[in-house]
Amino acid sequence: MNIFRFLGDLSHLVSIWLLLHKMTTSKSCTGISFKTQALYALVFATRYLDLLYGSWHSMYNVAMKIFFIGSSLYILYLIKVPFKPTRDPAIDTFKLEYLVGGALIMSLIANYEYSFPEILWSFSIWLEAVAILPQLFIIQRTGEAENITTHYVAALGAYRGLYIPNWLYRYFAEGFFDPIAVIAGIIQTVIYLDFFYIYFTKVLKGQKFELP
Amino acid sequence: STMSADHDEL
Repeated sequence: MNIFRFLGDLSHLVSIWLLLHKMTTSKSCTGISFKTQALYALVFATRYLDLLYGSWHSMYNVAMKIFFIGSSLYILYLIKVPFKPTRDPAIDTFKLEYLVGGALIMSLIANYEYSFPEILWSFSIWLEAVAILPQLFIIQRTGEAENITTHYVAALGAYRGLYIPNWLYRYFAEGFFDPIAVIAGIIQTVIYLDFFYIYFTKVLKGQKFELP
Repeated sequence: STMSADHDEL
Protein backbone atom coordinates (compact mmCIF):
# COMPACT_ATOMS: atom_id res chain seq x y z
CA MET A 1 0.00 0.00 0.00
CA ASN A 2 1.28 3.44 -0.91
CA ILE A 3 -0.20 6.90 -0.57
CA PHE A 4 -1.43 7.08 -4.20
CA ARG A 5 -3.34 3.84 -4.02
CA PHE A 6 -4.77 4.76 -0.62
CA LEU A 7 -5.91 8.19 -1.83
CA GLY A 8 -7.33 6.55 -4.96
CA ASP A 9 -9.37 4.10 -2.92
CA LEU A 10 -10.46 6.92 -0.63
CA SER A 11 -11.57 8.89 -3.66
CA HIS A 12 -13.57 5.86 -4.81
CA LEU A 13 -15.32 5.70 -1.42
CA VAL A 14 -16.01 9.45 -1.57
CA SER A 15 -17.53 9.08 -5.05
CA ILE A 16 -20.00 6.47 -3.81
CA TRP A 17 -20.83 8.62 -0.79
CA LEU A 18 -21.47 11.60 -3.12
CA LEU A 19 -23.76 9.54 -5.33
CA LEU A 20 -25.75 8.21 -2.36
CA HIS A 21 -25.88 11.72 -0.89
CA LYS A 22 -27.21 13.17 -4.15
CA MET A 23 -29.92 10.54 -4.44
CA THR A 24 -31.07 10.42 -0.83
CA THR A 25 -31.16 14.18 -0.22
CA SER A 26 -32.90 15.04 -3.52
CA LYS A 27 -34.91 11.80 -3.45
CA SER A 28 -34.14 11.43 -7.13
CA CYS A 29 -31.71 9.86 -9.56
CA THR A 30 -32.14 12.53 -12.21
CA GLY A 31 -29.06 12.79 -14.39
CA ILE A 32 -27.61 9.51 -13.12
CA SER A 33 -27.03 6.72 -15.62
CA PHE A 34 -28.57 3.46 -14.51
CA LYS A 35 -26.53 1.77 -17.22
CA THR A 36 -23.23 2.99 -15.79
CA GLN A 37 -24.31 1.86 -12.32
CA ALA A 38 -25.31 -1.55 -13.68
CA LEU A 39 -21.90 -1.87 -15.34
CA TYR A 40 -20.13 -1.06 -12.06
CA ALA A 41 -22.18 -3.71 -10.27
CA LEU A 42 -21.05 -6.17 -12.96
CA VAL A 43 -17.44 -4.97 -12.66
CA PHE A 44 -17.45 -5.49 -8.90
CA ALA A 45 -19.20 -8.85 -9.11
CA THR A 46 -16.75 -10.20 -11.70
CA ARG A 47 -13.64 -8.84 -9.97
CA TYR A 48 -14.40 -9.07 -6.26
CA LEU A 49 -16.28 -12.34 -6.01
CA ASP A 50 -12.80 -13.89 -6.09
CA LEU A 51 -13.45 -13.68 -2.35
CA LEU A 52 -15.52 -16.83 -2.86
CA TYR A 53 -12.52 -18.82 -3.99
CA GLY A 54 -10.23 -17.57 -1.28
CA SER A 55 -8.51 -14.51 -2.71
CA TRP A 56 -8.07 -12.85 0.66
CA HIS A 57 -5.20 -10.36 0.69
CA SER A 58 -5.87 -8.28 3.78
CA MET A 59 -8.73 -7.12 5.95
CA TYR A 60 -8.60 -3.79 4.09
CA ASN A 61 -8.91 -5.54 0.74
CA VAL A 62 -11.73 -7.84 1.85
CA ALA A 63 -13.71 -5.06 3.55
CA MET A 64 -13.43 -2.83 0.47
CA LYS A 65 -14.55 -5.61 -1.85
CA ILE A 66 -17.61 -6.35 0.26
CA PHE A 67 -18.40 -2.64 0.49
CA PHE A 68 -18.15 -2.07 -3.28
CA ILE A 69 -20.31 -5.09 -4.14
CA GLY A 70 -22.90 -4.16 -1.49
CA SER A 71 -23.08 -0.45 -2.25
CA SER A 72 -23.35 -1.02 -6.01
CA LEU A 73 -26.33 -3.34 -5.49
CA TYR A 74 -27.92 -0.84 -3.10
CA ILE A 75 -27.51 1.95 -5.70
CA LEU A 76 -29.20 -0.21 -8.36
CA TYR A 77 -32.04 -0.85 -5.91
CA LEU A 78 -32.45 2.89 -5.19
CA ILE A 79 -32.63 3.72 -8.90
CA LYS A 80 -35.00 0.88 -9.74
CA VAL A 81 -37.37 0.97 -6.76
CA PRO A 82 -37.84 4.12 -4.63
CA PHE A 83 -36.50 6.65 -7.17
CA LYS A 84 -37.76 4.92 -10.30
CA PRO A 85 -40.27 7.70 -11.16
CA THR A 86 -37.41 10.23 -11.31
CA ARG A 87 -35.42 8.32 -13.92
CA ASP A 88 -35.68 9.25 -17.58
CA PRO A 89 -34.68 6.14 -19.56
CA ALA A 90 -35.03 8.13 -22.81
CA ILE A 91 -31.73 9.93 -22.15
CA ASP A 92 -29.87 6.83 -20.90
CA THR A 93 -29.53 5.20 -24.30
CA PHE A 94 -25.87 4.28 -24.66
CA LYS A 95 -25.60 0.80 -26.16
CA LEU A 96 -24.27 -1.51 -23.44
CA GLU A 97 -23.78 -4.36 -25.89
CA TYR A 98 -20.74 -2.63 -27.37
CA LEU A 99 -19.10 -2.06 -24.01
CA VAL A 100 -19.79 -5.53 -22.61
CA GLY A 101 -18.92 -7.17 -25.96
CA GLY A 102 -15.72 -5.17 -26.29
CA ALA A 103 -14.66 -6.01 -22.73
CA LEU A 104 -15.41 -9.68 -23.38
CA ILE A 105 -13.27 -9.72 -26.52
CA MET A 106 -10.43 -7.87 -24.74
CA SER A 107 -10.59 -10.30 -21.81
CA LEU A 108 -10.11 -13.22 -24.21
CA ILE A 109 -7.17 -11.50 -25.95
CA ALA A 110 -5.45 -9.93 -22.93
CA ASN A 111 -5.31 -12.09 -19.83
CA TYR A 112 -2.60 -13.63 -17.67
CA GLU A 113 -3.87 -17.17 -17.93
CA TYR A 114 -6.55 -18.90 -19.91
CA SER A 115 -8.57 -19.75 -16.81
CA PHE A 116 -12.02 -18.70 -15.72
CA PRO A 117 -10.91 -16.53 -12.77
CA GLU A 118 -8.23 -14.75 -14.81
CA ILE A 119 -10.56 -14.08 -17.77
CA LEU A 120 -13.21 -12.79 -15.36
CA TRP A 121 -10.63 -10.52 -13.76
CA SER A 122 -9.49 -9.20 -17.14
CA PHE A 123 -13.11 -8.69 -18.23
CA SER A 124 -13.79 -6.61 -15.12
CA ILE A 125 -10.71 -4.47 -15.76
CA TRP A 126 -11.64 -3.70 -19.38
CA LEU A 127 -15.30 -3.16 -18.52
CA GLU A 128 -14.40 -0.74 -15.73
CA ALA A 129 -12.29 1.24 -18.21
CA VAL A 130 -15.41 2.14 -20.23
CA ALA A 131 -18.20 1.86 -17.63
CA ILE A 132 -18.46 5.64 -17.16
CA LEU A 133 -19.31 6.23 -20.84
CA PRO A 134 -23.14 6.01 -20.47
CA GLN A 135 -22.90 8.58 -17.62
CA LEU A 136 -20.73 10.93 -19.69
CA PHE A 137 -23.11 10.38 -22.60
CA ILE A 138 -26.05 11.66 -20.49
CA ILE A 139 -24.06 14.75 -19.49
CA GLN A 140 -23.14 15.36 -23.12
CA ARG A 141 -26.71 14.88 -24.36
CA THR A 142 -28.29 17.15 -21.80
CA GLY A 143 -25.36 19.60 -22.04
CA GLU A 144 -25.27 20.15 -18.29
CA ALA A 145 -25.11 18.39 -14.95
CA GLU A 146 -25.91 19.14 -11.35
CA ASN A 147 -22.79 20.07 -9.39
CA ILE A 148 -23.12 17.08 -7.08
CA THR A 149 -23.21 14.76 -10.09
CA THR A 150 -20.03 16.33 -11.45
CA HIS A 151 -18.32 15.93 -8.05
CA TYR A 152 -19.31 12.26 -8.17
CA VAL A 153 -17.84 11.78 -11.66
CA ALA A 154 -14.71 13.74 -10.71
CA ALA A 155 -14.09 11.62 -7.59
CA LEU A 156 -14.53 8.48 -9.66
CA GLY A 157 -12.09 9.75 -12.28
CA ALA A 158 -9.59 10.72 -9.59
CA TYR A 159 -9.73 7.15 -8.26
CA ARG A 160 -8.32 5.57 -11.41
CA GLY A 161 -6.17 8.59 -12.16
CA LEU A 162 -4.42 8.16 -8.77
CA TYR A 163 -3.72 4.52 -9.58
CA ILE A 164 -1.30 5.69 -12.30
CA PRO A 165 1.29 7.21 -9.90
CA ASN A 166 0.64 4.13 -7.73
CA TRP A 167 1.73 1.89 -10.63
CA LEU A 168 4.79 4.05 -11.29
CA TYR A 169 5.68 3.86 -7.62
CA ARG A 170 5.19 0.10 -7.51
CA TYR A 171 7.22 -0.42 -10.67
CA PHE A 172 10.25 1.39 -9.26
CA ALA A 173 9.89 0.52 -5.56
CA GLU A 174 8.64 -3.06 -5.77
CA GLY A 175 9.38 -4.18 -9.33
CA PHE A 176 5.64 -4.77 -9.65
CA PHE A 177 4.14 -4.32 -13.11
CA ASP A 178 0.62 -5.31 -14.17
CA PRO A 179 0.41 -4.34 -17.87
CA ILE A 180 -3.29 -5.16 -18.31
CA ALA A 181 -4.34 -3.02 -15.34
CA VAL A 182 -1.98 -0.23 -16.42
CA ILE A 183 -3.10 -0.05 -20.06
CA ALA A 184 -6.82 -0.29 -19.19
CA GLY A 185 -6.30 2.21 -16.36
CA ILE A 186 -4.66 4.72 -18.69
CA ILE A 187 -7.52 4.32 -21.20
CA GLN A 188 -10.01 4.83 -18.38
CA THR A 189 -8.28 8.00 -17.23
CA VAL A 190 -8.06 9.38 -20.78
CA ILE A 191 -11.85 8.95 -21.14
CA TYR A 192 -12.25 11.44 -18.27
CA LEU A 193 -9.94 14.14 -19.66
CA ASP A 194 -12.62 16.11 -21.51
CA PHE A 195 -14.85 16.01 -18.45
CA PHE A 196 -12.02 17.08 -16.14
CA TYR A 197 -11.19 20.04 -18.36
CA ILE A 198 -14.71 21.47 -17.97
CA TYR A 199 -14.87 20.45 -14.30
CA PHE A 200 -11.69 22.36 -13.46
CA THR A 201 -12.41 25.40 -15.63
CA LYS A 202 -16.08 25.78 -14.61
CA VAL A 203 -17.36 23.86 -11.58
CA LEU A 204 -14.34 24.51 -9.37
CA LYS A 205 -14.60 28.20 -10.23
CA GLY A 206 -18.17 28.35 -9.01
CA GLN A 207 -19.91 28.04 -12.36
CA LYS A 208 -22.45 25.47 -13.43
CA PHE A 209 -21.27 22.49 -15.46
CA GLU A 210 -22.51 23.41 -18.93
CA LEU A 211 -21.19 22.36 -22.27
CA PRO A 212 -20.48 25.15 -24.72
CA SER B 1 2.41 -21.20 -15.13
CA THR B 2 1.22 -17.64 -14.75
CA MET B 3 2.75 -14.18 -14.91
CA SER B 4 -0.41 -13.02 -13.25
CA ALA B 5 -0.14 -10.21 -10.85
CA ASP B 6 -1.48 -11.19 -7.49
CA HIS B 7 -4.52 -8.93 -8.05
CA ASP B 8 -4.05 -7.33 -4.67
CA GLU B 9 -5.34 -4.00 -6.00
CA LEU B 10 -8.95 -2.91 -6.04
